[in-house]
Amino acid sequence: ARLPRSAVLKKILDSVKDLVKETNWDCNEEGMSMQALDTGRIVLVEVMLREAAFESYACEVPMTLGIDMEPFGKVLRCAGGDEKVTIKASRNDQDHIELVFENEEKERMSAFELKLMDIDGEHMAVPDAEWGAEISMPSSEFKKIVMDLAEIGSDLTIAVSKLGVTFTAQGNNCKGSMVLQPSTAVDKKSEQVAISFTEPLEMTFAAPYMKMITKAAALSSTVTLSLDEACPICVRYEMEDNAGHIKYYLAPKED
Amino acid sequence: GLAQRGLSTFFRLI
Repeated sequence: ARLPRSAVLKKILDSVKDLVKETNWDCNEEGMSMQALDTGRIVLVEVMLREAAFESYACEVPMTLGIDMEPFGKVLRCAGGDEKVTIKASRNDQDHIELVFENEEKERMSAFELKLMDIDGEHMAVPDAEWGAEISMPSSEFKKIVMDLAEIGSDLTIAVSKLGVTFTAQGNNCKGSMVLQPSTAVDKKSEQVAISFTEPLEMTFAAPYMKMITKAAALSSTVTLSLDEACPICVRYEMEDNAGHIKYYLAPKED
Repeated sequence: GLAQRGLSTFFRLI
């Protein structure tokens, strides 16, 4: 599997490493995907890198690659963001993978081996949901709102109504809320705020977890929040050019 | 205060 830029892998690693230390990557002809739970089983993260994300991709037999994020991060730090990455996994020797970074400009090539782990991964069946509300907005704006409000209080409430979407945090000494209304005068789709809902709803989530979830803003200019009463929120970042997505499910806080 | 629920109460582990 050859990616045109290592930056994609670096961003994916950044988006999951606070939640997950080791995870199985499933490789098949459609691409590479992973699903993992954080140790507290509060957040589920799913990553899909489709064949379209790669400059070239071939997977003759489905394989599971057990990756330890820490050494993987060390290896990836050796790659320039605009260097090509080739990942090679051999079906005859499933003990390790090879990573080759190529810098075409400097005619430099570097090669690494990463030992694979035997991970007893837990998989969760996520049912298809009929969401009560969906909000799409610029991922940078969502990130700023979450980062700012997480400083105010550890509970982040998201309310959707005719007024728009309201994000609220309450701390011991202060309380803050931010309201976003659907944008009408913005041309660029990536800058638009779109809100749809069937019934008004209000749900509360742990702000520190939500902060971790906003790391994926580096992977996509937009984010979609899908909510339903008394259900985990789904926060989805779609990568450009059908390259894939990263999705997080975060369980709510309740009385 | 509010209690944090776990995902296992919503999704099935397989």
